[in-house]
Amino acid sequence: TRPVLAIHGGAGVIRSTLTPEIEASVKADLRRALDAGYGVLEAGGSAVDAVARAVVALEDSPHFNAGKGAVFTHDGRNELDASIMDGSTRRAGAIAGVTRVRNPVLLARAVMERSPHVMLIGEGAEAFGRSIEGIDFVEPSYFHTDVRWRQLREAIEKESRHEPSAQGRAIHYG
Amino acid sequence: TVGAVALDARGRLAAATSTGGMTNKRWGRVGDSPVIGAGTYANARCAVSATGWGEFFIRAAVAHDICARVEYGRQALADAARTVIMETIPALGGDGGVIAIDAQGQVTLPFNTDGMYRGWVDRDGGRHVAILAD
Repeated sequence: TRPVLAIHGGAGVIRSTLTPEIEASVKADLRRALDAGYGVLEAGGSAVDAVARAVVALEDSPHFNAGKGAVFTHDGRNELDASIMDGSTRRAGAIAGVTRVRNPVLLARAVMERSPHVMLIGEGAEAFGRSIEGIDFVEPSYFHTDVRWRQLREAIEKESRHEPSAQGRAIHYG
Repeated sequence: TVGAVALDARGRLAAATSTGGMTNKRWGRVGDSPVIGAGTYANARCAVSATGWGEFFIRAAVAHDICARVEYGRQALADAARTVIMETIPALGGDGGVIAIDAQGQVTLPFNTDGMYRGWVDRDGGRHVAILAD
């Protein structure tokens, strides 16, 4: 079988904010994620390894709403969710509402491979993660970007005036 | 939201999705990304990762619906994904997109928004990245 890979960085594209500089930087990070995931497949690695590697690269980019660069909650926090599924076995793992895990997809994978469960949430998920080698924990400030903070302030201001979000529906997926 | 789907040299499929959720969310709101069958699903025939207005993707069980259409309905992957993203989700009032791949290495990336940050390596090894629909 010839390996194949596809990735996405979200469908909340706001055309008016897409300057040539941002577009070039976003595309470079997409290529980096493609290279990371496809490199695994070219080396004979598994589909699970490939999707995990690609998503880690996207989580580490500040351009996308996951990992570093995640959007803020109303309380000014970053709450992260992730999941992964192996189609050949139908094993699956997911986590929700974690705030200190650098790469949530790796914790979701650990849930899939190292626990009898499918989904863990919040503090319990993080406690499980601390028992797993290779799960990096960071200060919550690691996830902060000025762009996302500004988007939160704008959303709260609009909300206080009972106006629709300046981002329109894009706010729903960050 | 970010995600990936892959078919490896042994014909195995996988999918993964990760997100920060929605700006200004409260009360521990969780969308579709960590919900198996909504934002992420994979079996022996199909793998899907979604991005969109999560509440609607959960209600429509988007990722599983696409794979079920392929498995039970014998639909082509592109037809199944297009139907769910361009018809089912808008009819409910939601929007967004998916990336999907099947066991033959067919790739489809439909979305009903202005754009979706996306990239893929096809069966011939060709690499592509794109943002806007046009």
